[in-house]
Amino acid sequence: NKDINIDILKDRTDNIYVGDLEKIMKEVRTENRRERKAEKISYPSLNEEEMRMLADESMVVERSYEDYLENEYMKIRVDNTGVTHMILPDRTTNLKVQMYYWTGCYGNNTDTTFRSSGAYIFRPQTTQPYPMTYRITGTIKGPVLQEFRAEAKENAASVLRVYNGLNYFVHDFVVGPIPVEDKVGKEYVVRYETNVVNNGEFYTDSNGRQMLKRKLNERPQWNLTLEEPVAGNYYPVTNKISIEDNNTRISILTDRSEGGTSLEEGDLELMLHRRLLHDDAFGVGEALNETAGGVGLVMRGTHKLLNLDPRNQQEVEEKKLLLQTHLKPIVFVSDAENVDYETW
Amino acid sequence: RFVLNELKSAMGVMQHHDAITGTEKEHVAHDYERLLDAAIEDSLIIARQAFNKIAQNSPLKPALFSYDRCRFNESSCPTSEASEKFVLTIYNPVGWNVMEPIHVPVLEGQYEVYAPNGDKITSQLIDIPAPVRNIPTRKSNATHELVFIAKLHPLGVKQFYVKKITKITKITKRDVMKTNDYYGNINDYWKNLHDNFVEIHNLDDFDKTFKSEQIPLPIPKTDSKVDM
Repeated sequence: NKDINIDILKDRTDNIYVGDLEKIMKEVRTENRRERKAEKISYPSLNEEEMRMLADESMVVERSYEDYLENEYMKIRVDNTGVTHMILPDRTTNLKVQMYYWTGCYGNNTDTTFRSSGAYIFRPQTTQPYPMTYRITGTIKGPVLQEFRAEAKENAASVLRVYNGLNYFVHDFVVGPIPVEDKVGKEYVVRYETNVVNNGEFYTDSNGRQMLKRKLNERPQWNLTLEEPVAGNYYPVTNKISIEDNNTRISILTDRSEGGTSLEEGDLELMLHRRLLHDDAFGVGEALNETAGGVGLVMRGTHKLLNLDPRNQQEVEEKKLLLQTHLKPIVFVSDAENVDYETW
Repeated sequence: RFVLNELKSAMGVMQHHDAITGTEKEHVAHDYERLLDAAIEDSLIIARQAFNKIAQNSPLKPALFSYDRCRFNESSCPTSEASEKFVLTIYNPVGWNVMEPIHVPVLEGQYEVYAPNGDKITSQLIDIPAPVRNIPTRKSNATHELVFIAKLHPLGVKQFYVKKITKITKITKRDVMKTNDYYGNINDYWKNLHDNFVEIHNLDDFDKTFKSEQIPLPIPKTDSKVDM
């Protein structure tokens, strides 16, 4: 999405979402497709597969696309851009689930200003992450669950899910292998962007001990000047990270320990996957570039999003859900070809 | 006790700061995976022994049944993919009632899920999304996931019976009658249908099951010289 030479995308300050992709498709269709395909110079960042994707009418998303995932506790509004709102019986919260990636610094490690991002050190090159462009791949509705699927060309796929009878919203994701053909290491994150007014404050569970309040660019014990404005605000998240204002508390329950922060007002950010091409010279002696299967690691994980009213004293319910996310039921499967239903 | 000690020992190794944070070298990470997986797998002997003890005097006696743990972390389970009838034994490790969505990787088809009291419970079949682009994906035959909500008691064990109810569903009565014209004897056809495809014993059942017009049943090969 860096080099697409189309007027609508010239404004780099806007993120490119599915709605923009639709506009591109419309342009592609109105032109002679063969000529357009041959004119690769106009689309230097698109490969053959992406060109085919743009030209494929079956992938065009209707302009008026709007849908709801719902159960007895909530309604999730989705449109061309993905999730937009979480509607509860007593309030509505703006919600966007967006994946980004940070690019890793590359240095000679002679000084802190020339340090590479590596296994020990998270040191992004920029102060704003690069957003991923999503493509909607389907919505499923049934008696047990309703889900919305989207995927990004940077090898990331999301499934957003609502189960009947359960009061949380699930984000199931598959990320990787992180492409590094451009010789740039990347660190993938997901942001849950809401309209909660948290004034830079967020809460993380400090390695499972207790929920601690964190404040952006601040430490409770001393005056702080951060040399790393992004990494300096990242904290360990063992199971839970949350933000809140007077009437909404958004909590994300993770299925494993992750790094997390809230860099923008109302946002919760969690790191999902890292692939870096340089050692950070802190002792591991190799780059964080695991190449299982020859292509890099793929990770699959789940986040549960809870939207509660902090005035309702639902801490116990939240803690229970947190523990049962960590201590999931254990499933054993047995072949029963020799045991029919009646016998069972 | 000694298999549990093996797991305790592996967990001790995992307290190393590199194991906790993931800053170990890649081959060390693989060694940690090996250690932990072997220890977890071995400690499942305890769970299996317990289940077998409970099931000793029931039809689910150990001779017929083996309890294999499936982690489902990559939508893959050799047993549920290969078998048309299987039992899910689910243990809830926390001390309160839990409603947990269970996703079981299966092949495409129609499935029924039965709760421990024998009642059929609501389930849903969803397709597993294709991999993003052409990247290597999981090694599994599963194309779908069977999803249902398990209501589990505190520290309780529950069994759910799952069966695939048909292999081929897209046939209509008209197709059967057409085939009957060809072969003259519908009873043979019914026998064939019953033996091979679905549990249907008479035409009334057939009507109830397949009311809509769907894709024709593939007609068995016949001598090409015969002009039908």
